[in-house]
Amino acid sequence: MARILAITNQKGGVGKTTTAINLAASLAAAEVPTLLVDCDPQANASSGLGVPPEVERPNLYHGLRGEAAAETLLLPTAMEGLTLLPASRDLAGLNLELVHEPERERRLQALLAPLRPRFGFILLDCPPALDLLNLNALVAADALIVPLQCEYFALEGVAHLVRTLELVRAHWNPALEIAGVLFTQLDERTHLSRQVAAELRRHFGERVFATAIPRNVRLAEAPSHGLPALLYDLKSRGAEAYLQLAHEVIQREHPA
Amino acid sequence: MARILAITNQKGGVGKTTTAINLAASLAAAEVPTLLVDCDPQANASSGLGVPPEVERPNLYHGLRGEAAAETLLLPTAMEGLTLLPASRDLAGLNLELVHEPERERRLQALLAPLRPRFGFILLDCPPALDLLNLNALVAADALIVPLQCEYFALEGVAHLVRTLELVRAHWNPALEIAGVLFTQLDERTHLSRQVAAELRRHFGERVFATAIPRNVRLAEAPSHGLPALLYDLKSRGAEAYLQLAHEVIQREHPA
Ligand SMILES: Nc1ncnc2c1ncn2[C@@H]1O[C@H](COP(=O)(O)OP(=O)(O)OP(=O)(O)O)[C@@H](O)[C@H]1O
Ligand SMILES: Nc1ncnc2c1ncn2[C@@H]1O[C@H](COP(=O)(O)OP(=O)(O)OP(=O)(O)O)[C@@H](O)[C@H]1O
Ligand SMILES: [Mg+2]
Ligand SMILES: [Mg+2]
Repeated sequence: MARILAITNQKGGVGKTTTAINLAASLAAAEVPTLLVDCDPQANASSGLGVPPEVERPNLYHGLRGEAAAETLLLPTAMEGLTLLPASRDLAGLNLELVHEPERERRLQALLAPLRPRFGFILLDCPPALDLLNLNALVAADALIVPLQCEYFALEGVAHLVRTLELVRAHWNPALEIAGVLFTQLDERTHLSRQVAAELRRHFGERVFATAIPRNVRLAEAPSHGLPALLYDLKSRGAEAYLQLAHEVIQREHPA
Repeated sequence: MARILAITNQKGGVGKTTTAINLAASLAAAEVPTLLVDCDPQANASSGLGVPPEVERPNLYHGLRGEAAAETLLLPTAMEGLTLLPASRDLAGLNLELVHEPERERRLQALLAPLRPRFGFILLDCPPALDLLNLNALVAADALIVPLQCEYFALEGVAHLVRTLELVRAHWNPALEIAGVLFTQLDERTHLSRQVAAELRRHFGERVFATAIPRNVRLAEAPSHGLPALLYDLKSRGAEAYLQLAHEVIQREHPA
């Protein structure tokens, strides 16, 4: 049974999508069959893997409304062993459309259940919000990976995130845990990032991944080619960091 | 009557809050009385101006629910001429709480109307979402300032943003326009940012501000001291860029 990991942080621009794409590709490279589910109406994970959002096609929106089985929504990617379940802008309307539906928080969990035997990992790329879409991802997940920039507003957001995690555990998903906290876009040269990183290590201890992701322009260039970094520039510091992270995740999470 | 400017972009982490705080402070420094309204449940603009989110106090949440007049929610800041209307985490619940209320999109517009004679500008810091809070800000605003990182996912988000703007004009706010597009965290050295900047200038032409904001660590350090950059390090490139932007905004927008 696949281990489901949600890549989540309501703070915007911390590297959720960059982590989701590149960790998923690196897990596939390590021969663990991986599914990436794009749960964000921005559909950045989809376009970052070469699936343009303007083209009308069945996507997560149809799956969550019960109009299509997950099976029929899956797309292959440029990376062998990596499958994508794409998003679309229509997802933005779901927060209001599902308000009166029964079990509105468990739609994604139910949609993904039949896929679990086929993959070692299922990664969920979350939007920068504490809305119903994000909640669906937290209810469906076994554990969370929390990308964090080592900057002031990130520290402020941690309390918000931990409170949400406790709420989800209390009401819907008692076994949900933090798989790890990932430092992203890390610029070790600044005093600010060293200071904030030290504070976050004090707070999260063992749960901080040994691998930190450096700021590396190749990670920002790769999505414009529709490729994960390891297919765009394998020798780059960004691609190497995510390959290293994949090995750390495999050791910690023991996939199916 | 104050000119109301919404600082908005659903893409996360592009510098909305950094722009809201530092542009508001720079307008106040140019002796234009300015109000900054924090419309984001993350409450980063509030904490970045030294108003910690954990302390219970009347805030925008109470104003939008009709439980308090805007007048009673205003706080002074370290910057003379700059007033803050703080946010709180409770705002995250409003998207669901206001769903059945009449005129749910015009709550902010109505709340701010009595304050307009007292300020030259009112700036609205928006959350990274296309939700009811963000919609309230777009309906209340006269014009938008759109911070953009010159990176691939930013380009993808522009079409989404323009579509939202057209929707708001058609249904609620026909006079809404784009005051300007602001390049933020710009690293002129990379080929990617030069390429994306050129594409954005082709798309937005005159509406791109002449001032671009460079990546400058002093902008990221200042909020941890509860200060805008011009009070934290006036000589920094970040503080100077926002002072320059303020003059450009005053020329374009002719405050009250
Ligand atoms: N390590 C890195 N080095 C350089 N650029 C990076 C890195 N990680 C992410 N980026 C770039 O920073 C921007 C923000 O990253 P990304 O979009 O992945 O964050 P996000 O958390 O998914 O944002 P959102 O909150 O909008 O979903 C993107 O333009 C991305 O290309
Ligand atoms: N020009 C800059 N130079 C250096 N750091 C910056 C700059 N602008 C913003 N930052 C930092 O980048 C991060 C993202 O900026 P900010 O929080 O202002 O973006 P935002 O669009 O408001 O994010 P959100 O989508 O979460 O509301 C913050 O840690 C901020 O301190
Ligand atoms: Mg993202
Ligand atoms: Mg912000």
